[in-house]
Amino acid sequence: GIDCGGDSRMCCRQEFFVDFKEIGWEDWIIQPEGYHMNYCAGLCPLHMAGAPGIAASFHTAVLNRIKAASAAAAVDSCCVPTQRRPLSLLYYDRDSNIVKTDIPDMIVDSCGCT
Amino acid sequence: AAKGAWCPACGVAALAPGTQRDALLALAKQSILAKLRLPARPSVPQPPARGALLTALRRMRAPRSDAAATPGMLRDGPSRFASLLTLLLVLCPGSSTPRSVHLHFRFSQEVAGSTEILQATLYLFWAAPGPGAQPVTVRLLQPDPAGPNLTVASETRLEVQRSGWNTLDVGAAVRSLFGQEIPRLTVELEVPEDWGSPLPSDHSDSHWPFVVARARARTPHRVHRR
Repeated sequence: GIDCGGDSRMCCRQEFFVDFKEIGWEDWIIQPEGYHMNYCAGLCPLHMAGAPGIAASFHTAVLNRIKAASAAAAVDSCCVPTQRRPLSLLYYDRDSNIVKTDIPDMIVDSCGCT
Repeated sequence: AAKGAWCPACGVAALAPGTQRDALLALAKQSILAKLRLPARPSVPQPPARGALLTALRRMRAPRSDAAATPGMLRDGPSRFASLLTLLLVLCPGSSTPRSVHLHFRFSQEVAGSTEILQATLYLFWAAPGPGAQPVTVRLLQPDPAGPNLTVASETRLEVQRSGWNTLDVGAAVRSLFGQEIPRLTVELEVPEDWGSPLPSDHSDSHWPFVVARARARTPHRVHRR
């Protein structure tokens, strides 16, 4: 996957960090100090459909040529997360009990085109 | 996002930078609260005394010696369950007499309503005043369906040889609580006459009782088709 930067308009991962102190949540969330709410943004032209994910090979090159040529079979290709990991939180609930939980699929590690 | 509707990333991209950041911060709050099944962020907590908290966290991590212990109760290995919660319940002291005291441990509605308890352990510290075995009684109380009083759900007699921590499995008692309106575990401690109160006198003392529970998010029944 690619990280967004500069003037790239292609599908990439846009990093975004939420500091719990900035939103006033540091009093009830003990750990961590913030949340990496990265997201996917950018264009997915037809010939990039399915990339990254398909091994870069002769077959990929041929497949891309066919897709680019058959514009008529234009199909929407979307920039979506392809790798995600859990967010571990240690926080106080409303009874001041301490809860530790792992929320699956909360942090986007890489993006790609469907 | 549904066909034709803005997906969060696309919608945000069209906003001015300042507005964009506010929109993403709002999205982050909404996402975390939704995943934790909280209607809103909890109000400002009253955290336990620092000493008590550090001791509790240390006890949670230490492998337990008693038979009911499971090795590394809180080891953070890969979780076999979709979403595993570990809860550290702080004590709300209740009524007391010279020889006994009621301890209350309250579960929040969100946790009680959306999880199933895998395991729950009560940690008690005994400061034995002198040599020799001292008889101590621990009663788990439950609301009496027929009235406002409490009835004894289970009673455990211990022989305290020396000062130190003891653990007691309260998993069954906690599971039976989760169906009730106010999920609160009540424990009665009774000690010999000459011991005085079973609880430390100073609230900042690091030997306050606590409960550690492990729960699993109750996920809707999933059928996997091949």
